[in-house]
Amino acid sequence: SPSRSVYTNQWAVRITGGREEADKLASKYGYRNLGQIGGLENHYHFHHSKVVRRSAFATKGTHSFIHMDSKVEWAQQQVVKSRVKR
Amino acid sequence: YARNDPNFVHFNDPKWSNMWYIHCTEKNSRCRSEMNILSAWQRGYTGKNVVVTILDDGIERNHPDLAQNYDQLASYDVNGNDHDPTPRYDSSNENKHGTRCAGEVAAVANNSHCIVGIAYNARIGGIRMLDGDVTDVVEAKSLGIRPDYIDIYSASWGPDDDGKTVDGPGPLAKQAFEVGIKKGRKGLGSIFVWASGNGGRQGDHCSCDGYTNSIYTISVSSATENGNKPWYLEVCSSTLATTYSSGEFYDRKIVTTDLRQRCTDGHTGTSVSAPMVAGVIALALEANPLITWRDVQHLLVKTSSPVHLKAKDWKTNAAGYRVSHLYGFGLVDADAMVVEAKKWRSVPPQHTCTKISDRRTRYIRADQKMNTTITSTGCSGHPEQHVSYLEHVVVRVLIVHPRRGDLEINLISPSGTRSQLLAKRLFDNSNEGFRNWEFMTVHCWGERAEGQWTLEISDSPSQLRSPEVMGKLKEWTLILYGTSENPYYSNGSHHSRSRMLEIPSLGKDLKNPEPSPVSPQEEEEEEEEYNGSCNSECGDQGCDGPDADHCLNCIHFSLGNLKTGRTCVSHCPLGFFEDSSARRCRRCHRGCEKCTGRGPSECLSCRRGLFLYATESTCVESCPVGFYADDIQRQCLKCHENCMKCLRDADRCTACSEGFSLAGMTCVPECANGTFFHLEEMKCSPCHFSCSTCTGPGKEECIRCARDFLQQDWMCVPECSPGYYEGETGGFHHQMCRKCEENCLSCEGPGLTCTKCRDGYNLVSRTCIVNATCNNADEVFCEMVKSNRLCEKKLFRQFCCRTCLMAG
Repeated sequence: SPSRSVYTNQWAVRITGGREEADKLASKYGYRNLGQIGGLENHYHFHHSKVVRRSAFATKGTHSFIHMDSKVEWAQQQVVKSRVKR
Repeated sequence: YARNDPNFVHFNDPKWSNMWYIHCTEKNSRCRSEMNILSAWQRGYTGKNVVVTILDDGIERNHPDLAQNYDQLASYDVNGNDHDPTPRYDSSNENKHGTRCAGEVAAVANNSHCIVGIAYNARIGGIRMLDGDVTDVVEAKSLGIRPDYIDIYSASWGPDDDGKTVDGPGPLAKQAFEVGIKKGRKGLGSIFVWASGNGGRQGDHCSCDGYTNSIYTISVSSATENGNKPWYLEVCSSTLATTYSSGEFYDRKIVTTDLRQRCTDGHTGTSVSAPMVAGVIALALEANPLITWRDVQHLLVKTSSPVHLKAKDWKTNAAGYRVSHLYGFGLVDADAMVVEAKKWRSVPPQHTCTKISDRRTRYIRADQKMNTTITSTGCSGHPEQHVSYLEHVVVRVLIVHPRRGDLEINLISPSGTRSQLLAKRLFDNSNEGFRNWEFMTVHCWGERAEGQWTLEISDSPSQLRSPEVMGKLKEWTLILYGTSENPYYSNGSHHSRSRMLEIPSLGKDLKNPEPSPVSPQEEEEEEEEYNGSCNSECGDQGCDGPDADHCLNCIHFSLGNLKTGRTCVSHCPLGFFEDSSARRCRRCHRGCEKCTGRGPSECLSCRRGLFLYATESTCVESCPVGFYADDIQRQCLKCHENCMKCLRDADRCTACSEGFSLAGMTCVPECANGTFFHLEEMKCSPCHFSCSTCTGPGKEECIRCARDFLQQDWMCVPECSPGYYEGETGGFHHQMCRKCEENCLSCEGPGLTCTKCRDGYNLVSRTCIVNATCNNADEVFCEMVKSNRLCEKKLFRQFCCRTCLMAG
């Protein structure tokens, strides 16, 4: 049987306009901006404390509206990836 | 000439003799040292100034074999979001993996603990990222940590090797790889080394792993000590090279560092191989720190060798390289790597030529082969994309299929080299097909790109399937990576030129692919016939080629010597100073990074790990008294004037100058007797009248007591309290009140000298014993007590002793 996705309360979001703009958008939708993702410019790591940490479904709520915000170029709820040591 | 004599190098590390894959002590068939690591060491390459990090479940940074080479700047805890990658400890030692991998790379040599790392002077870091939920963000963060500082990232993990998974980096991790190779190492490109996978027993194929399949990773496979295929080995066309690792139960495994400061001789799998290659690359980077991420792959292709590795599919491609789906180009050869790296000139820029098939759906019929072709010119009409000499070849496919595991895909190059892009996978029942999945092959490396490329897809149902549901190839794209010029004999990129110092390899010729694109004789002729324009750095005497190292004299400075080859430069690099009169870059004294002359006292800045002592313009390992080592400025900076010694900051004092005394980590003026330095008021204030010297105004803050006062516990008192006696103590000349024996209310001195007991105790023989009588202490009983000397035992003294003593 295919393995089912596990959704987390973490998001990756691409926003131009710098850290301040990212902070504003995070706060608007109830997220906390944990900062830029590594060396990827305009990509930020968002966390939503009111979304369950691990879930079999991508839960919907006001936080989901971030995907529709015109200032957000791309957003993706993070899914747990199965990784094995070799 | 480096001796390949095991006795020539010896380490006192207890597991050194078990490191069969580095040296051999037995002269028989079990003697395996074809990775030639010892020879690379004998040439002096040990990984100095190279930074390697292990992406895994953490590394035990205080392990005795790792602590000395541990580099905090190359480490991070992505799971815990801090800078400490120490693994989480549990009863099953689940998180031992990263520590094991780290030891292989950079365990300290000759410290009598465990083993010797392949790059035992390299710096080693750990990125803890596997001990928690792994997401695309976690991977992207981990792959992008300090790309300008970390040279090599080693990863021994990946998607499930269960023979049914098709998975790879998400969009963020893909970008992190791209950013790493474009910007990492100040533009030379981060080096990502990956374990090819352990799914051999499940019939897995490493082309279904997007990490090992990526052109940005160096995918490494394993071979047993006898050159056999290990049970866990996965085959695929993206594997570049191989190292030794474990095999069957009777084959030897790998010794390395283990969790809880231990050593193990049981490290196994392809996890072993990625750090081994990371260590070998570290040696090569020490030999030539300027090689790019693609140079490293070229070096591995050129120097890895089939030796005794057994496989039925070894073939020679049209560029003369021997290559296999099991082992890539073969066993890595550390010695050949450093020799080649030392004289390596960067290959020309990477070009990409892409061609998409027409959008006609092609049906894949069961039990039949479906062939489709793309004819490529190698984008010869587009200079920026023109690929003539191949490196990686990628095939992107959009396939719809009812059972993915029944598919086998091959690619045949214009020269006839067949790469198996996918083999059948017994356990893969997925009906998802391949949605723009990219397969990669390195088997055409060095071949010419132009011509007809054939994609061959077979569908062999392993289970009963509806014949009406057929697979479809909806689209495929051929992506050719490589160079427009011959990478080794291109305009200005002369490898192994006669003016370079050749160090003979140890009884083994470096691979010389046939047919050789340009023979040495042709090269000579090419040099003699050179009539083009000289490099802008060349002086008035002209040149014998187009590059700065072809100049006969220089307008600014000449760098190098006759042995290593000379080149003209506008400014001298770090480690050299500009001798304007001789127009030469001359080497600074060892340890100096910038200098004004050759002498040890002419340094302006120092190499990493050393500090500039500006007063004497020298580079020192530790700063003299009165100075501290500033890690950021890499200089010895002066401690605060009140400090005699300080630590990390000018005002974090550990000892004070004369006239000052230490208050915490601050040196404050010493005050006269009877006063102390009040930090808030910044003046000397009086002590309590009972103190002669003190740390504060309170009566419990005395250091020494005033005259006529005695020290009792933490206070100074005019006379000893009940239960204390007056006396001097060893080392202290002032009088002190010391506590009487237990239960004594007053005493004459130490020991059994009580004169008065507290309530509930009676004085018996100058000892206080509990006030209780013993009603059955007759003569016989007391004799027994006396003969057994029970009253000498504290436990019994409280019972009948008093009665017996009173009875005589």
